[in-house]
Amino acid sequence: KIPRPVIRRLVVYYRCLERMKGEGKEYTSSKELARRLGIKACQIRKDLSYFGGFGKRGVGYKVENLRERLEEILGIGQKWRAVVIGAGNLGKAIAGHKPLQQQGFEIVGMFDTDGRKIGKKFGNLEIMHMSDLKKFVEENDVKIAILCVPADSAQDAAKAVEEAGVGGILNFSARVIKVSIPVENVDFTASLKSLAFQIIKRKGK
Amino acid sequence: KIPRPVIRRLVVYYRCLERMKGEGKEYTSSKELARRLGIKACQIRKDLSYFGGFGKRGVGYKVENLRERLEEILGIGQKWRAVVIGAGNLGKAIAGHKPLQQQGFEIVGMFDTDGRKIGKKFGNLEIMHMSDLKKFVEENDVKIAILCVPADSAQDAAKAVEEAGVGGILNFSARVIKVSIPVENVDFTASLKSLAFQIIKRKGK
Ligand SMILES: NC(=O)c1ccc[n+]([C@@H]2O[C@H](COP(=O)([O-])OP(=O)(O)OC[C@H]3O[C@@H](n4cnc5c(N)ncnc54)[C@H](O)[C@@H]3O)[C@@H](O)[C@H]2O)c1
Ligand SMILES: NC(=O)c1ccc[n+]([C@@H]2O[C@H](COP(=O)([O-])OP(=O)(O)OC[C@H]3O[C@@H](n4cnc5c(N)ncnc54)[C@H](O)[C@@H]3O)[C@@H](O)[C@H]2O)c1
Repeated sequence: KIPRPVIRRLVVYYRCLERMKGEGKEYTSSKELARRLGIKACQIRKDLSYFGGFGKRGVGYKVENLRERLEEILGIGQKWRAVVIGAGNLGKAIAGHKPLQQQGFEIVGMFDTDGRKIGKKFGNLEIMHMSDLKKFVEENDVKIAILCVPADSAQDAAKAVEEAGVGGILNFSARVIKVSIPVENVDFTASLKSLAFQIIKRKGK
Repeated sequence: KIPRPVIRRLVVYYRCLERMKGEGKEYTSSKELARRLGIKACQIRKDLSYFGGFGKRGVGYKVENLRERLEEILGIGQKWRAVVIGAGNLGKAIAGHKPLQQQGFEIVGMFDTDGRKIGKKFGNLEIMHMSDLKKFVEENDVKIAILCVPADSAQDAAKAVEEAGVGGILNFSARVIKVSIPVENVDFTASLKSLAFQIIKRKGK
């Protein structure tokens, strides 16, 4: 019921409020958030209005109240258990990415279909076969699956994840998948294009 | 001179126009773009106004004109040569990510400091030592370096990249780097938080 682009902006506001908290700021305004984030103030006010009356006209928003409310709304306070599907180069890079822990996410398992990888250890995790996924998800209350398989395996792996009862999929594979649980697609090429543009502009000076 | 969040939105508009082109649409409006992208129409009009008069009041924007202009502005038409710094799990996943080619980016080299990796092949690429970076960048007109090293090596590797004459850095390492060339930071944990929120909302139904 809340559009996905709104959700992404809420995460951006939350991070900004965390920085402000670190700076010791007590109050802020949609105007200041707009300036810091490059998002229009009217957009920010509209997004926050979904979640009830935060600010006081003339006074603005109390940073800590807004930050806590967003933390609650975005479920950031909770610990989320996740599994990596596809124990290849990307899967291992994701499992070894330390900031995950600090953000409330914990990789509790890695799964693959390649017989040569099953039983091998990566850090504290032992790579398991996809046929053990459902049982593992049920026993460990796993909420998220991070899909790191090749494009041609993506739909099959996504179906297995859905069938196993996982809450949602973070999809890195270079393929659109069709399932009826929430999916977030990740692709770093948009960041590459943005960087390319910054380089061109700089050269133009 | 153009703020980074504006650049990112321009990339989003460009992709939407590409889809519209694929659908055979001839005209669009800031209102329709706003609806499709979840970005306010006033924001879209403001962003496009940086680049000259596109639309006609009452008629809207001609999809192909706007798409071509954005392609030119964003330097998307050109081929960009990139190198991967850090031939570990993430570096190999990036080098093997096929969609890069289709988007106009080509990985032409991989670099590392680990003696056991130097000389090994990954696909068509041979892993080279960081001491060869500057010469390689000059001989191959390399524009972009994709930083895939551990957090503790990030600043040193970034400095070596800047010193070698690369145009900009796509930074995946879990560390803020300080250089005087453009840097785009990538972190997938924001997507994880967005997914966590979608899962919570769904449960609430
Ligand atoms: N979105 C991004 O930003 C991004 C970045 C880099 C790579 N990628 C993509 O990530 C994917 C993986 O890349 P990689 O370099 O790690 O590949 P890889 O070949 O090293 O690893 C893929 C692994 O998936 C396993 N696998 C295959 N089918 C499976 C299935 N049905 N169930 C479980 N496991 C299965 C394989 O056995 C292998 O271990 C590719 O699609 C690549 O394009 C995306
Ligand atoms: N931003 C994201 O979304 C994301 C996702 C996954 C991983 N990561 C990060 O990517 C980084 C790499 O992860 P990984 O799993 O590939 O690690 P890894 O240990 O497998 O690979 C790192 C490689 O960098 C090399 N290296 C170290 N110092 C170097 C230097 N000064 N110059 C050149 N090469 C150097 C090492 O020899 C090694 O081969 C980590 O910081 C990790 O947290 C980020």
